[in-house]
Amino acid sequence: LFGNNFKWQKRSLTYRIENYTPDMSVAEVDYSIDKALQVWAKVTPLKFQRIYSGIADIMISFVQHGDYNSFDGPGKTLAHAFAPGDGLGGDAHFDDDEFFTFRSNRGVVLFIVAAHEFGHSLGLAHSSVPGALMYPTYSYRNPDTFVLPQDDVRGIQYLYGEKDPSVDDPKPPTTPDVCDSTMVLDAVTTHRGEIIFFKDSFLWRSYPQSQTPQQSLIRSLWPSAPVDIDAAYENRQLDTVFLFKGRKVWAFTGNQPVRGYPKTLTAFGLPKAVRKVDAALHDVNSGKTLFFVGNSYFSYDESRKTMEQGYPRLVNQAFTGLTRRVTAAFQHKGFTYIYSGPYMYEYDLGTGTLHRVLRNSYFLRCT
Amino acid sequence: VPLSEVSMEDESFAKNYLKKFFNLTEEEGPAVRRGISPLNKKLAEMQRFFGLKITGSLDADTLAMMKKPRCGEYISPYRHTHT
Repeated sequence: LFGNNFKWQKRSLTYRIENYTPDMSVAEVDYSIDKALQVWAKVTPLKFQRIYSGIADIMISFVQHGDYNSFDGPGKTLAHAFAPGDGLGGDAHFDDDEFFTFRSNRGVVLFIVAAHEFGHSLGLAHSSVPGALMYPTYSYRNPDTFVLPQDDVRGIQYLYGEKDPSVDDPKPPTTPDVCDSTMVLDAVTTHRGEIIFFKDSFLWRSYPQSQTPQQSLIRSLWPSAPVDIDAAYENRQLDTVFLFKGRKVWAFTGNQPVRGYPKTLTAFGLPKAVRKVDAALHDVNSGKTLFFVGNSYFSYDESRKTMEQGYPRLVNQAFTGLTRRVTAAFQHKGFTYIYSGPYMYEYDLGTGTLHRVLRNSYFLRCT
Repeated sequence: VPLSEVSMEDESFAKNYLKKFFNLTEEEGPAVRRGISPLNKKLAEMQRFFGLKITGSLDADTLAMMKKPRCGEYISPYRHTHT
């Protein structure tokens, strides 16, 4: 923060675009500026209204210089902005010697620079967190997928509070109740002695030593992993966990991504027609990995890295009593656990014998 | 304090950068005679901020960071405070 509590005392702010850069169309500049302000409006009670004449709280202009601090030609300083206040306070100036773009990385993406400068206009100083929007140096980000980093959210909410809940706002995603008896898990896998359960963007890690599973985000363990995955399995020989989503496969050793991934399902010998797998099960004894797709399954030889002949086969021929789609699978202490809907089936994979039918929450120690 | 192997041009660039963004002021007097250079202090401050190796000297990594396109933040000029 700037200190001395530099912030606006009102929640409705006006902005005015005084002129335009020749690098982009008027519509592109208008859109980029509006989108940059909405970055902050989405997480605070602040609202921004555009005006077309007179003095706005945030006056926006493309200039080559004037106010106590000239710009410096292409590169180096790209823009600057003033902390909240009267007159120049809140205003943002963009160095018109830069080549601004709408989304191309061949120049400087206006949306990113503007969002940063408006952070200053609202009272934020620079952050020392390298991934933060308020970090002082510019780095390209895709404006279409931009999400305001947590450091910036914390900073702006310290000044202005959180956004007022509104009927129109989409509800923030809620954490699934992993002990809900109707819960259908996305995937389950072992990982270095733990069992990991996946649902949406969350995972639960069950350690032998702990009473209850530890919940966290998938991306806090594997930042580059997908969410809402379809399947997962561990190959202990490779010390690698594989995550499946759609036609792609990601691989991690510990918490490091394996080079060369993500790959496609065809890299595992699955036919091109297979769009996703429902579950994956690695059999430690045979070294084969079973991929469940609909009511069938394939068998992949991990050592030869080829799909076995004679597949796919029907699931209910190998697994007695399994009549619905498989949703997750893993092996633990010599037994194979197949999840189908809210139930988990315990099998001896060698004989195909069904031992027990349990609830999905069995290993989660729900009380 | 180690001498850095940089050109006069780079040193001038670095000084202007530190004046603009890290409040470098060039002082005379006892502090300088003791060999504690404000420039080296500010270099260390900048290196700490950017997570660089803190050497207090203008090394290649520090110079490279200074040359990256960036924002020049501002506080209201009416209050005469630093950037």
